[in-house]
Amino acid sequence: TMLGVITTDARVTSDVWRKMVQVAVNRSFNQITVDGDTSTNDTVIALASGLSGLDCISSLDSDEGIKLQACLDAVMQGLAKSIAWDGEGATCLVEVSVSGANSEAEAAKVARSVASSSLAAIYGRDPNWGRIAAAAGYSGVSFHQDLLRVELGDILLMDGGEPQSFDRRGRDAASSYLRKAGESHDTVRIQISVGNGPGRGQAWGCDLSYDYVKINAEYTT
Amino acid sequence: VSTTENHASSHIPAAPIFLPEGPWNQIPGGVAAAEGFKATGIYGGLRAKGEKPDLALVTCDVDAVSAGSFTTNVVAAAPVLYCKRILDISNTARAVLTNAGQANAATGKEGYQDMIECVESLAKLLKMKPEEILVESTGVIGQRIKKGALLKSLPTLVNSLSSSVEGADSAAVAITTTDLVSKSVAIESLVGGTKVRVGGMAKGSGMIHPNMA
Repeated sequence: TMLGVITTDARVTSDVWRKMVQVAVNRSFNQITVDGDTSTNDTVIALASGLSGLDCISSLDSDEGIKLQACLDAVMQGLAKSIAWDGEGATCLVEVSVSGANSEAEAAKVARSVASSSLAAIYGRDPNWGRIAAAAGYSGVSFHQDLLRVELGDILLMDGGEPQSFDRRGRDAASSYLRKAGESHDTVRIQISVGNGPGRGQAWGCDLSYDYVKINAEYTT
Repeated sequence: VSTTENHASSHIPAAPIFLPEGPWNQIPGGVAAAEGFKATGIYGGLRAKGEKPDLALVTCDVDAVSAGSFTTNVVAAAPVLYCKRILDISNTARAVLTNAGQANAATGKEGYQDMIECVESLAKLLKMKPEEILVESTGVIGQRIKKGALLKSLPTLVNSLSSSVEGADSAAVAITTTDLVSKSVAIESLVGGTKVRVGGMAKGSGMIHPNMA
């Protein structure tokens, strides 16, 4: 279960606040995954006191509305990423960025599909571009596979749908990128391009480790 | 039974927060950083084991415009059903009560009634109307909340409310379950020439694949 409580002293009308909060939730908490289990209790509650002295925001598209939305997105993304970073048994945060989709929603869907895949390969420190391509492929978003580009950190694994020739040095570099991230509980960045569209999105997850199974085997209802 | 807030942050460390770049500064204070908000977290004897704080409260001095996003899992916990009903009938709220240890999910009518009793008791102490109080629960599914221990802890909970960083930090610890770190952040930014603060706390480590609406 994830819970969130968000507070602000901005002044904002009820309907604008409710829309703003759902947009921010879609760009943050609804883009994280640890084990694919949607809880019975997931809740985010957001309260605006209006005590900052700011004039009341009554439109999402006003300059103030756009700025408050950006602040809300930032706070919720910061918290959402810390949940994925702290996934049960996790050794690293996995950040998946997708570009080139037809829309933000499609990019977000591809990103979450990759982050949700049991990329046990990450825990095995194996730069397995095939699993990443497959997870993008079954996301439900259609794209031309010969436009698919996959990078792990700044190491190009796949371009134009073709796996990059991967000599031993390249493979070792990719594995050590994953190992370093795991040793320092850092972030593994996966960048994917699926075409030339304007849509961009991100999702966050973590690697699947033996500890995840152990923790959950002992957490009995 | 209840301990005060200042033991909270000694239980688990704070998570590193990876904020996206933008025209804001990170400030301390989490949910209590914004004007008008107070928070606290205490040990109320709700958890199955250990003495980590397990009861949190966030309040607002004025009627705060409220919004919520909830699980789309059709097996929804009592607090989820309750909050959706409250948000349907009211645009504002004054407080959020959170208990950790029992999810109060799949607990039927009794589970729902347990929560209502806790809300009504807290409303009296805060001198608010029950419908001004929202509720979140997390923990083992299928177990009813330890209502007696929760009710007994409410006076100490209300008396330990503060707008301090410690209050916010202790609330962030009190909402955790299997988390290894607490999650809390606040930022300050200029909106329309006015300094505005946005803060928050979250929990979560397992059973994480939110689809909230």
